[in-house]
Amino acid sequence: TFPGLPKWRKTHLTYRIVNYTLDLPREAVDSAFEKALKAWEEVTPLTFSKIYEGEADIMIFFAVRERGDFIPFDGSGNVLAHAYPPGPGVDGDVHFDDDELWREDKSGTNLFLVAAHEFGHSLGLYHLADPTALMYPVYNPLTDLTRFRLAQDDVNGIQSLYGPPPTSSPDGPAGPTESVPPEPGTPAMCDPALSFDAVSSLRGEILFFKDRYFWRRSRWYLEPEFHLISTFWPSLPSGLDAAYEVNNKDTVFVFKGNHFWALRGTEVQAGYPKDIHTPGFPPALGKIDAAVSDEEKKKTYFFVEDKYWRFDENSQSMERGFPRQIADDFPRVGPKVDAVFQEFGFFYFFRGPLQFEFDPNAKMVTHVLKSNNWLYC
Amino acid sequence: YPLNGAVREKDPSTDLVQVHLENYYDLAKDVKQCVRRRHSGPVVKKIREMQKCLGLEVTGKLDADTLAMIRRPRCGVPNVGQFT
Repeated sequence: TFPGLPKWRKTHLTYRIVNYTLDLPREAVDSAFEKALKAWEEVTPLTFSKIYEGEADIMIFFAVRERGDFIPFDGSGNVLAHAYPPGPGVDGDVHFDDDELWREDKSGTNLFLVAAHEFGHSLGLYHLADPTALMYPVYNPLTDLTRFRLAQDDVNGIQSLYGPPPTSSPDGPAGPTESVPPEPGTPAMCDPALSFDAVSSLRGEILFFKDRYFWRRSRWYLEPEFHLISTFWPSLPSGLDAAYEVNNKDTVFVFKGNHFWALRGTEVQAGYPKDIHTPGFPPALGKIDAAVSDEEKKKTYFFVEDKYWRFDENSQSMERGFPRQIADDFPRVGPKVDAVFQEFGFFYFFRGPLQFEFDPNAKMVTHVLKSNNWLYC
Repeated sequence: YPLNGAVREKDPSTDLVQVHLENYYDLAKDVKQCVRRRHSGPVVKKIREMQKCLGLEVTGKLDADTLAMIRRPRCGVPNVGQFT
């Protein structure tokens, strides 16, 4: 934090984009700033709204060289931007050096990354020594934008000033085998509204993925374990879309956006991530909602919106006649599903806080349960 | 007497380091000449402070990693010392 611990005494802040860089379309600039503010909004009680005239708490300028605050910019390179700690007047404001080449991607200086860093200053954070933190003072062009998230140091810092977001549950997961201490923003295992991003078996255990975390249900332990995904697979993104295990390959495939990874135990296999269109999906398909492999029939099902595709593991090709409507072949479980896995010959579909046990032979739902029923809730 | 002493006198990194320490680590102007005497107390202290801040190995010396980091693009958050 800054000397004297300056912070905002209110939780709703305004920002105003006073002028725009010519490097990017205005919409791209707006979007970068919205996304950058959202990164902080997600971990604090702070909210932001844009105003178009008058004095905002956070005034945003693009400028070159000297422009009145006696801290001139220096042309292309070196200093990219700077921002002032919370307070009236120039305090809270953010200045971007318009001699940089601002870009949405990494072909120039990424506006989102720099903006997110500078907004951290506007909210009262100074710099961190952790090179993986957003508030590290040196720009890192290698940051993976698709997997961007605040480092724990960033979160701890901002929450020391403003506390956690109001929607955070104070209840962390319980149990003697718990491996991640409860922290603000952590999903609560027995929350009746809990939904899952993805569910998969792995070597006889069942993994339930949620945000940055997963629960690991093993027959050997009475309590599910709770872990950060990054603890086991540091290169995987959070918020997975789908996951399934192919038992005879000892491989779990996980999906996020238009990429998928192959995991063997804790190792991410070489050559991944691959494009999800590799197995034969149409080019317009953007993500997979859920997937499950039927070991006996050597078929893998991919669920996308209200449709599903079937992949033949023997011929390694997508079967003809697909996609088909989920509602036609899996009545009552759809129209969309969040996650699915197979156990005891049943498919277990997850939709929001509900779980549907589906008998593929009888082609009917045999039980409707709470989604966290597997976690002994 | 170092054989490359003359070259070192012209080493542009001294100016770079001086400006960097002044801008971001509150190196007082009146000790800036000390930068040319690399082992002077205030400069070593500031270099150590900078290395600690950047998560580098704290040696107090201008090693290659430190110089490389100084040259990388960064945030120029206004020197907070001036606001206290």
